[in-house]
Amino acid sequence: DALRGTPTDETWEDLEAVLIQADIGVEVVTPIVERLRDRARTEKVTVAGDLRKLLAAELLDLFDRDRERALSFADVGTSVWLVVGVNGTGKTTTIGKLASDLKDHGRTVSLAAADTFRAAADEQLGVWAERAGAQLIKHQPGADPGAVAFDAVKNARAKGIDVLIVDTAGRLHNKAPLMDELAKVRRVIEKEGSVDEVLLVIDATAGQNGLVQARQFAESAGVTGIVLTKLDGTAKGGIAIAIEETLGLPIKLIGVGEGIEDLEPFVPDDFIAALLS
Amino acid sequence: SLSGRLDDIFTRLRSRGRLDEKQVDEVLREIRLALLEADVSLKVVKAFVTDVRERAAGAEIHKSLTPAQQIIKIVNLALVDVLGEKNVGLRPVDMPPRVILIAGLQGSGKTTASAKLAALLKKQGRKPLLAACDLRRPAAIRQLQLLGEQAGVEVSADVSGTNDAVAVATAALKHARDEGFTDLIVDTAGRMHVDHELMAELGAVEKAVDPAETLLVCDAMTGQDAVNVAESFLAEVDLTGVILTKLDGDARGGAALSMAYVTQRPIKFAGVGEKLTDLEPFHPDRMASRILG
Ligand SMILES: Nc1nc2c(ncn2[C@@H]2O[C@H](COP(=O)(O)OP(=O)(O)OP(=O)(O)O)[C@@H](O)[C@H]2O)c(=O)[nH]1
Ligand SMILES: Nc1nc2c(ncn2[C@@H]2O[C@H](COP(=O)(O)OP(=O)(O)OP(=O)(O)O)[C@@H](O)[C@H]2O)c(=O)[nH]1
Ligand SMILES: [Mg+2]
Ligand SMILES: [Mg+2]
Repeated sequence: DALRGTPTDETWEDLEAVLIQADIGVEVVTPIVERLRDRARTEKVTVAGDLRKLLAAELLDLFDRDRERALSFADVGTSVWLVVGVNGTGKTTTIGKLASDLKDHGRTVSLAAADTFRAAADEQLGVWAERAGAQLIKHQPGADPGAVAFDAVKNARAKGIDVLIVDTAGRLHNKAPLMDELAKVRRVIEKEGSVDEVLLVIDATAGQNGLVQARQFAESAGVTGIVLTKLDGTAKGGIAIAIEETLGLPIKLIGVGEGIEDLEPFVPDDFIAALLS
Repeated sequence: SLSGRLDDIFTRLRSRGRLDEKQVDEVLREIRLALLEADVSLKVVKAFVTDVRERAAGAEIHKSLTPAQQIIKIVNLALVDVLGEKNVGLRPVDMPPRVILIAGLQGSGKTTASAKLAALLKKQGRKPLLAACDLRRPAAIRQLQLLGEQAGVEVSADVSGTNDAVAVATAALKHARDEGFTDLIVDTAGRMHVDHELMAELGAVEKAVDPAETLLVCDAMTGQDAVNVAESFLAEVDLTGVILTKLDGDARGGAALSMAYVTQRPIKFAGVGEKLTDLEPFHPDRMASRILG
């Protein structure tokens, strides 16, 4: 373990390795380690175990403790949440988990199958709707995603549904037509009222590209929160630190498995403890 | 850019015919940085930089290249060496069907890759059969069936609600043999390499169908975790190759180097889009320049 005994040059190398291997990114890691070396000098840290506490504090400092991490609901009427992200990150599964959680808290839920592109996307969401006791709105495959979203919003508002969650197709952020399509889906929804949450789903196994994803989706769709999925693997999801620090986007939730209950609030202290473990 | 940063180093440390130790040290620091920024796993970066140091130490400065160009050439050659040859196809078999087992983490692109492979084999005049052995993910069987329809390829599936992947794979193999299919592509459920039960299931499926190829499907945006995934899957199944997906994105793709280094297996295909035709043979030279940025 990098953090036992007296700190040596090797301690600092091992510490840097832990942070790099967590996908924090070498550009963000270097100043962290430098600050830590300064602090260790001024605070005369002679036990490497104390270094760990100092490091945890340094990392925690990168998270804005006042940042709003709760999900936003509309003051009146139907809350509308849009879920976006690159392919395969866990959007559809996360929506199923969210729907179930909302149901557990006594809210009515409607799900919009606005991924009209990928094979069996609506069927997949349909299974989750059934598991969560939510209503499903879908059109035929190949339909315009904006039309599905619009239909779903009108339907949800007319029925007085508490929360509508809109599933979208996975898309790579470097594909301009797909990002334009997403911006259009958002505009269409906003014709009928507010979009209360735009959740960007990011895979914890992502490397530095996760930061690029966050930047691009924020620009095209206006992201209000991030869901970091697949933290039940060995990936530490350290890109979350870069995203919060560089873009100020709050990580709101984490995915920790494939089951309907496997969604938890993001707690910076727990995240950092797991990262350093 | 890396070449720009290397140029600066050589401008500062004027070279005299051979690359000296001080130059090599500074240059290797930049290479290390570039590779980490490209998401190559740290332990692979360390091993790779050591290899480059040996190649660069005392290397003659060629008259036609600047020292920076020289180093980039050395690094490029070293990268291509690890990334492997291009156009490594699928292994042939004596007795059909050739079984191809598809495995990897959740969401990496396995089901899409399975259908793409089937479409490719059909185009080559072969008769592939797809087996829907992901019995976990909602509508996974349906997804493969739809893709099979698009590709004009039959899909062997059990929609009874069974969760016995070995049984479904075994039945598909029997069907492939009975009906004279040339290839059997077995799609499996995404799984975490730390999920012992699911990794054991994968091992059992492999044992049941005795594949000619077991391909690990890896998302090109994977970061440091690539090393862990590669090691764990290699320990559980007899990996014969890798498919790197979503290369139509803008990730630098350092996971390619990590995967190649750890598995010592060829990256056989690149996924470059969501259409069934978006599967290409892997090009190590293109990947090398992409990783170096
Ligand atoms: N282990 C684990 N798997 C997850 C998690 N979240 C999602 N998955 C799995 O990841 C895979 C992809 O999930 P999807 O919900 O289909 O992802 P998506 O973003 O909707 O995919 P596309 O719509 O194709 O872009 C599935 O196998 C899920 O079960 C998680 O937190 N942990
Ligand atoms: N842009 C792009 N998308 C891809 C590529 N390969 C797969 N995808 C997309 O990535 C997402 C996940 O693909 P799947 O084939 O469902 O992945 P999987 O590994 O089978 O997922 P699980 O079975 O849940 O583990 C889908 O949206 C695919 O269309 C690729 O090369 N490029
Ligand atoms: Mg989806
Ligand atoms: Mg699949």
